[in-house]
Amino acid sequence: LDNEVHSSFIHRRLRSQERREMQREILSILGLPHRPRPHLQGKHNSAPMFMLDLYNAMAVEEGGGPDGQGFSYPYKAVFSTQGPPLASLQDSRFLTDADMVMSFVNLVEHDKEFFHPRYHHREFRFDLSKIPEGEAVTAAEFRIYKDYIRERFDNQTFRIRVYQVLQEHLGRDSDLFLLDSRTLWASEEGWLVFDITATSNHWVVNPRHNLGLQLSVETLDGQSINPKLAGLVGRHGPQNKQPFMVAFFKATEVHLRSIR
Amino acid sequence: STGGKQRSQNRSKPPKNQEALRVTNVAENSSSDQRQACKKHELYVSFRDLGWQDWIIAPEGYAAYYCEGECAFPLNSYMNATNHAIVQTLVHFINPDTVPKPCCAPTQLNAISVLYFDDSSNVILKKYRNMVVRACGCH
Repeated sequence: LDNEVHSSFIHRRLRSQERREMQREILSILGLPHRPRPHLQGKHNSAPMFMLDLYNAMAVEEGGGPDGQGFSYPYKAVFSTQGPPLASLQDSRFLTDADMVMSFVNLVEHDKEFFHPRYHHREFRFDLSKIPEGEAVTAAEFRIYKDYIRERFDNQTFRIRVYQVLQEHLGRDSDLFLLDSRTLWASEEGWLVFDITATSNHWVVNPRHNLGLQLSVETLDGQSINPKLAGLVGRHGPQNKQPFMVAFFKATEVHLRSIR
Repeated sequence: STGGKQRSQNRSKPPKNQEALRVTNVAENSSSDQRQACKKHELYVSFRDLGWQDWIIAPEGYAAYYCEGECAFPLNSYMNATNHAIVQTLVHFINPDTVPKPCCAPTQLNAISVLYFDDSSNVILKKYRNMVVRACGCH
C-alpha cells in the first residue's frame, strides 16, 4: 500500500461500546432519550403520508435562505381526493415558521347516538403529552376524510361541526365548545380540515383538560346524520384515509443537549 | 462510509483498501501538496445501516461530509482561512507546545429534516441545524 496515502480513512474499527455511545450521541442530537420502537407499523397511514409530503416540501428547499438554515416554499397546494392527504397552501405557510411538526394518531373513536331528540356524533382523542419540552403550538388541524356516498342523500347539503369536549356527563350530552364547521354537498369527497389551534394549545398547557373532540353531521334543516352514513371515514377505514391531527410547533427556547 | 452517494454494493464491508477513498481524493485535486490542504471530504451517515429504518421514515441517510487537511503556514487562499487564523498561527509559533495551529473545521453548515415515528406511532418532522458541512476552513 502506498504509504504516501495521507488521509487513509479507516485506521481502526469502532469497539461495540464506542458504537453504542456513537448511536446514543446521534439519538441525543435528534433530541431522543432512546431509540423509538413504534408499535404500529403504518408508513402508509394517512398521517405518515401527509407528513412525508411536508418532509418533501422541506427537503426541496433545504439549504435555501441566507444563512443556509432557512426554508422557503414555492409549494403549490394540491387538494387531492384519491391520493394521500396532500398539504395545503396554508400548511406550507405554517411549515415556514415551524421548527417541528407532529401528527397524532387517533387513540379512541366512539360513534354515539342519543335519542329524544335523535343526535349522532363521533368522538376522537389524541395524546398531546409526548411533545418535546420547549415547543409551543403555532397551528393545529384536525383532518378527516369524506368519502363519496351514493344516492341516499342526493342534492342534500351537510353541515359538519367539530367541538372540543369541555366536560363529560354520564348518560347525557357532554358540555361542548364549537371550534369549526364546514358546509358541503353530500356528494363531495376529499379531506376536510378543521382548525383546532387554540384547543391544542390549551391541551398542551392543561393535559388534564384534554377530553378529546366531538364531530356531528346534520342536514341544513337540522336532521342529525350518522357520520358513517355521511361518508366520514373512521379509524377502521382505509389506512390512507383515517382521521388524524397535526400540529406545527415553534421552539420557545434554545435546545441545549443534555449532558450524558 | 466514505464512498460516493451511490456507494458500492458491499456496503456493509468497509472498502478492501484505501484505493476507493484515495481515488475520490485525487480526483478532486490535481497537485499533491493541495491534497494536504484543509478541505471537505465525503462522509455518508446511513440510518439504514444503523438498522433504524423501522422508525426513521425519511431520509435513509444523509451526506454529512467532514473536514480534513493541514492548516500550515503560509495559510494560502485555498485553505479558506479566516483572517484571524494568522494570529493563531503566530501564537502557535511562539508557544507550539500549548497553542494549536488553526484547525481545519466546518465554516458553513446546513440543516436537515428528519421524519420519524415516536414510541406511540405519532409522526414527527423536525429540522436539525448545523448537520451538513457546506464549507471547511482553517480557523
